[in-house]
Amino acid sequence: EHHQTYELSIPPGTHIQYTLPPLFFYKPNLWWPNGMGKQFLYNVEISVDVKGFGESDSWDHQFGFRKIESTIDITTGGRLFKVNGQRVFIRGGNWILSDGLLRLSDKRYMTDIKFHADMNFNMLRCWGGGLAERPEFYHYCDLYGLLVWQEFWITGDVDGRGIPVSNPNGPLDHDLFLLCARDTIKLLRNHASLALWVGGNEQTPPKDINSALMNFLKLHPLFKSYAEKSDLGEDSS
Amino acid sequence: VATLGKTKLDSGWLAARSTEVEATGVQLTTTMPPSGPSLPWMEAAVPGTVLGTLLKNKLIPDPFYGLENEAILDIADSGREYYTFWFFTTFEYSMAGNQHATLNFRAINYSGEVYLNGHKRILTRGMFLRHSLDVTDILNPDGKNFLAVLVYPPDHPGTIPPEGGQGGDHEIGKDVATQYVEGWDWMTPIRDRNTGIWDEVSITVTGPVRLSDPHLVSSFFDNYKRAYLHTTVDLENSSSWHAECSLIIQVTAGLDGDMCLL
Repeated sequence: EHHQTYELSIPPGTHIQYTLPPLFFYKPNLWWPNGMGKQFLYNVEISVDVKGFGESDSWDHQFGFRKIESTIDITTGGRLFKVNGQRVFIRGGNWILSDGLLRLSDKRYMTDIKFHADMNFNMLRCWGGGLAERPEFYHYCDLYGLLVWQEFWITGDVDGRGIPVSNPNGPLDHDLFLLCARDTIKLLRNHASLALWVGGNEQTPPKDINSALMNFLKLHPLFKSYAEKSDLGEDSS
Repeated sequence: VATLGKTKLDSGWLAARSTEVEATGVQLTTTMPPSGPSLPWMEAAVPGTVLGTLLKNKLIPDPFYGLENEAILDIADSGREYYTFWFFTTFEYSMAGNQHATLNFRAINYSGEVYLNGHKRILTRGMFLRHSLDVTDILNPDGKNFLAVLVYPPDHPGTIPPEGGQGGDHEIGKDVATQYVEGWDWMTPIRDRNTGIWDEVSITVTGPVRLSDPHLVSSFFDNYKRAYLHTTVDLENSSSWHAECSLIIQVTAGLDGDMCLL
């Protein structure tokens, strides 16, 4: 039941987006943050065969089934996180990058992230003035159960703060910012550890950027309608 | 014939300061390729930054020891040209009839010009942007290919006030790049502002139809007893004919060694 084939025809020179029918899982092994359970990951492989050619392309990814929710607590103003319905006490660290000369080897990421897991952390916050972290960083956060709070690139350098006062309206080219943001979301969105996107460091980005980011990060409409059509009682975030 | 899939281009790179190279990108990738790591060319750190390359060749002191960062020329004083570098490599690939090849840069800081076998492509600005170039028609049929990339630093590298301060003069924030490089309370300024081909470079060979940017989402019902995996995927048919395709998805759970549960 977890191996499905779909036939489709693609016109010459075209680019399409295809939505596969959902795959059903009964009691899947869930992915949990460090300290709450195993970080169970399934291997998802997608390939496309072309008639008269054979396998044309393939892709694979280690995917974790988990549901992450977060809300602002009105009493404390703090953000509360739930993973798979269970409240999580966040023990987090601030992350800028692994190395100032960007010598970001696989081994270095593995060592750094395992170190944070060994310290009993369960979240890393990637500050907006540092990197949108790389897939290797997320891979090891998936493996070791570190939730990731990923910020976009807005800091005191682009929000009117600082001495001298910075440009209050974000980077000069908002379209370029959004192009990079959209591409970064596509690069990282499938990782189980990715818990929260944040517009920038301790503030919201300029209005046009913020509303565009919120739009990019909406749930796929087909997923939403699927959940609404279902009469199975529970919502799906 | 090239096998399908991705090959990383992470070794054999050379680099040189652009002001010290007289040849053009077209010449570097046709008639005048560098012969090896002899001046002005040096072994390059790719993926990596210009400072990483200079440190690898012991041309700067290690900025993370003592006050040695002070001995490295800051881009505000040197000008952007000083940290504008050529990167060069060769690779071999021979393609079969219906195969397609893309040259991929997962991130360059901050902008660049790519030359492959004499053909020029301009890369968009932005530190956090993937670039994927269709190079099917410009790969050399005899298998040897010359690749040169001219990498420019951020447009607004900024200056560091003598008294220091968080984010220098904040000019770096005008670009879509890391901002810590102008120096913060926990970090000295990075002299080249992290200019370079700082993330993976690869060649991907596919058939006529290419997959990109799959999106996986799970939804849960009945207290996590039932779950659905929702998937979308982009497909691009680069051929001149209708492609009849089978799209296959398979989800496995590793059990032990080579065994998996399907």
